[in-house]
Amino acid sequence: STNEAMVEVLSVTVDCTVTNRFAHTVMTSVALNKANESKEIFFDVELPKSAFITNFSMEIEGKVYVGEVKEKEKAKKQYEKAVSSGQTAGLVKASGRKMEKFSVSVNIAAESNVTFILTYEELLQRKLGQYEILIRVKPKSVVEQFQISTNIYEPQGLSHVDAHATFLSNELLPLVEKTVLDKKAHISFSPTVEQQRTCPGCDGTLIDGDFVIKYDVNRQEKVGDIQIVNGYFVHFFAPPDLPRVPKNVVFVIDRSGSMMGTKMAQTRDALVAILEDLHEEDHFALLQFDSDVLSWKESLTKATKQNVAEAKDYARSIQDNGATNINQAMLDGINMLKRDRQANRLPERSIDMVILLTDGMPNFGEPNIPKIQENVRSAIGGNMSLFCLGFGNDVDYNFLDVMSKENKGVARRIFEASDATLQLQDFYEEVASPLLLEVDLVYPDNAVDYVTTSHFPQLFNGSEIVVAGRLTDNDLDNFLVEVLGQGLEDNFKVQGQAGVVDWNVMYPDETYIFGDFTERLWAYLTIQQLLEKSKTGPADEKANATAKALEMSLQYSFVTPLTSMVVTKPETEDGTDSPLIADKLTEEQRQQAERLRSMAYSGFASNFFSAPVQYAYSPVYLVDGD
Amino acid sequence: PHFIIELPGRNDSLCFNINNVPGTIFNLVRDPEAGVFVNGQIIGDKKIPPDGKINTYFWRFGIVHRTLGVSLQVTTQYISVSQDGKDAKLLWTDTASLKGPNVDVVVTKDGSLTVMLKRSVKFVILLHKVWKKHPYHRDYLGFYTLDTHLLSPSVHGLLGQFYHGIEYEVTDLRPGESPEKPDATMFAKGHQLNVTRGWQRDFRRDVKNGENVPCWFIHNNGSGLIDGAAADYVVSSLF
Repeated sequence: STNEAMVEVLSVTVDCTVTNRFAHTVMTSVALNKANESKEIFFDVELPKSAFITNFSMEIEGKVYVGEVKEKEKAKKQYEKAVSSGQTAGLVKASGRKMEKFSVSVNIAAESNVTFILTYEELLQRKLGQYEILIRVKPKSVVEQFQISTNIYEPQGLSHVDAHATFLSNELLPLVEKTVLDKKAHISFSPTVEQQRTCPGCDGTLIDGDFVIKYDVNRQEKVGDIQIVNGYFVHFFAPPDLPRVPKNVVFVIDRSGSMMGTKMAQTRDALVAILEDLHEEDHFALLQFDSDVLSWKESLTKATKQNVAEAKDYARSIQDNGATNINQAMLDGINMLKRDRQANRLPERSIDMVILLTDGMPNFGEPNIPKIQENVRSAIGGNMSLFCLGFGNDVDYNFLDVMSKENKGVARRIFEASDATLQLQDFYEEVASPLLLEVDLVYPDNAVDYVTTSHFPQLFNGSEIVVAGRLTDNDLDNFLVEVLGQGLEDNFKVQGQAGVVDWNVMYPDETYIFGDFTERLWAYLTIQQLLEKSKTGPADEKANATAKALEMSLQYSFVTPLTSMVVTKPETEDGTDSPLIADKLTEEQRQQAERLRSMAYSGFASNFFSAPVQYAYSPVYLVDGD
Repeated sequence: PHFIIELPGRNDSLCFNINNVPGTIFNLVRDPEAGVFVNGQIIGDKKIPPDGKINTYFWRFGIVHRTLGVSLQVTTQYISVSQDGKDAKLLWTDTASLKGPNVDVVVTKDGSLTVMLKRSVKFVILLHKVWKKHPYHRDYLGFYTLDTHLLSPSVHGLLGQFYHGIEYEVTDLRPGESPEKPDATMFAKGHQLNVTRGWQRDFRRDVKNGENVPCWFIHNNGSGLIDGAAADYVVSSLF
C-alpha cells in the first residue's frame, strides 16, 4: 500500500495450494517507485491466526533479504538491541477475530522496484461440515495485475466447493472462475484494472474484503482416509452416517453485574435458540450464577418439548446482578451431573458435558484461579467434558483455556459484537452432536513413530479427527489401521488398509507441487499439539513439550509462539541495518491487543494493572485529606 | 476528605470524595448492635484559595462505645478519653499511652493515635500538621480503620457499610479525560457507575507525602457506591 501517487503497485498475487487440507499460501506484491527520490513503501497483509508464517523475503535492487526463523529469546535480544538504538521492530499484530496482520515498510530508491513475498501454512479445520480458506485482500488502489489463485487437491474427492467474497458485486461475480473436478478444484479471480475501479477513471478499488472458499470432501470409508507420501502418513477420520450420542449438558451461565446490558440480552437470546435445538433424547440443566448459584431445577431434565418451553421462559428471565463465583457454580453443575449419573437418571450411553459461559474473573468465593482449576479437575475426575465460552475482552481466557483442556474440552472466545448470539449458537452447534466417545486410532507399532495424538475424547458431527506420523518403513505396501470408539448402540470398531497412493498417477500434471506437504502437515500438527501440552500438566512435561515444539518450529521454519522471524532491512544511508521481528501472537496477546485498542492508545495498561500499595492482608478503610 | 476502601483480597481499592459545607458532621461508623459510633466534623481552608476550590478535611472525631462505656474526642489539638465517668486528656505534642480495662490508647508525638476498643475495633487517627502561617491550609486528621471483624453485620456509616466487603465488577475500560486515568464501568449495589482509575494517598507510612493507592474513583460524592446519598450521613452532633 502507498498513498504516494508516484508509487505504483504493479502486481498483487495470492497463490494458495491446498493438498489434503494443508494450505500453503504465497502472497506476492511488486511495487515501483516512479519518483525521482526515495519513497517508503508498505507491505501490509493479513493471514489467518491459525496459520504459521514460514517465509518472507524482499527483493530490492536485485538483492534479496530473507527472513530467518530464530528462537524467540534470541530474536528478542536482537530486537532489544534494535529498540535501544531507536529502531522499530514488531511486524505482526492482531486483526479482528480470525486474522493477524503482517506489516513491513522499506525505503525504495528512485525508479526502483520492490518485491515482497510472504508465505504461510495452515491445516484447515473441518467445522460444521466444511473447510474454509480465508484470503483477505485490501489493496489501497487499483493494481496492474491482481490475481487470487487457489488449487485444491483432495484425493478423497470433492463433494462441494463454494467461493464467495464480501466485495463481489454483480459485475465482479462472473470473474470468479471455478473449475471443480473429482479430486481437484481451481478457483481464480483476476479482475483487470478497469474492473477493479469503483467508477470509471477513479483510483479507488472495489477489491477490499474477504475472499472465502468453502469445501468438503467425499466420505465413503468408515475407517477414514489415509494418505502416505514420502515416508509420512496422515489419517483423516470423519465417518459418514453415524448416529449421534445423546448428551447431558449443564449450562452454567454467568449473570454477574458486568454481563449487564447487551451481553446479558445476547446470552438470553442464544440460550433460547440453543435450548430450541436440543434433541429430545438429550438431558439438560440451567444454572445461573453471580455470587450465588441458582439452579432452574434440582436435577437434569429431559429435553421434551414442554420442558424446553419452560426452560426457555426461565432463560428469558435471567437478569444480571452481583459478583462472579465461578468455583461454586462449576462445582454445583458438576455435582448435579454426578448425582444424576449415580442415580441412573441419565441414559447409560450418553455424553456428559458442562458448558460454562462467563465474561469475567472469579471475584467471589474462591478467587484463586489455580485452585478453581484444581477443584474442577478433581470434581470432574475425567468423567465429563468441559467447554468454556469467554465473553468479551475482560475474561481471563487462559484460565478458561487451561480448565477446558484439562477436562476433555475446548474454550472459545466470544467477541462482543452484534453477532455474539450467533457466535454462541455456532459454538454450541459444533459440540451439539457427539457421534463417538473415547476414540482411539491404532496403527501398527512396528511401522510408525512420532505419531500425533491418537486418542480423542469425542468426535462431533461436522468435525474431523486428524492423525499424522512418520513411517519407519518407506516401502510399506499395506498399512493396517484400526479405529475404536463408543457409539450410540455398540462399541465402534473398524479396520482398514491404506495403500500408498501414487500421486504421479492421481495428479499426473502437477506432481511437482506436492513435495513434502505430508511431512509439513505432520510437523504443523505436532507443534500445535505440543504447544497445547505446554500449557497443562506437570512442570517437567510442560518443559519437555515446549522444548520439542521449539526444536521443530526451528527445523521446519514455522513462526510459532516460541519462535520469531527476524527480517533484516537494507542498510540505511548511515550504514546501520534494522532488524524487524515477526512473532506469532497467542490468544492472550490478541485479547490484550484488543483491550489496548479499545482504550485507543497504548502505554496505559501498565498504569491500570499496577498493584495497589498494601500493608497487611486485612482490608483498611480510611478517610483522610490531601 | 477522600475515602479509600482497600480490598487486598481483590488486589484493588475503591475511592471517593465526600464534601460538604464546613462544620458538617458525618457519621462514619454506626453499629447499634455493638454500640460503636464514630462521627467526624469537617472544616474548610482558612480562606478560599485562588483556584476557588474549597477543600474540606476532618478536624474532629467523636468515638463512642456504649457497651464498654468509652468515649473519645479527638481534635487537631488534643485527645480526650472518657471511661466509666473518668476523663483523661492527652496532647498531640506528647508521646503517651493509656491503658484501661476496655480501651488502649497510644499517641505518638505530632503523629498518630492508635485506639483499640476491647473486642470490637482498632483504628488509627493521623494528625496532619500544617505550618501555622500557611495562608490557606490548617491542621487536619485522617481516620484509618484497621480491624473491624468483631463489629456486627448491621454496621453502617460512610465507612462502616464497607466493613463486610463489597461486590463489584469493572468492565469496559476506555480512555478518560486524562491519559493516565482511564474510565470504566462499574457494577455495584445494582448500579452502573462511570468510574475513573486513579490513586489516592494512604499516609500511614509517610505522613508527609503519603503513598499512592491505585483505586477506582467513584464520582459525585460516591454516588451509587454508598447507600443513599452523602447527605443521609449528616448528623447533628459529634456524640
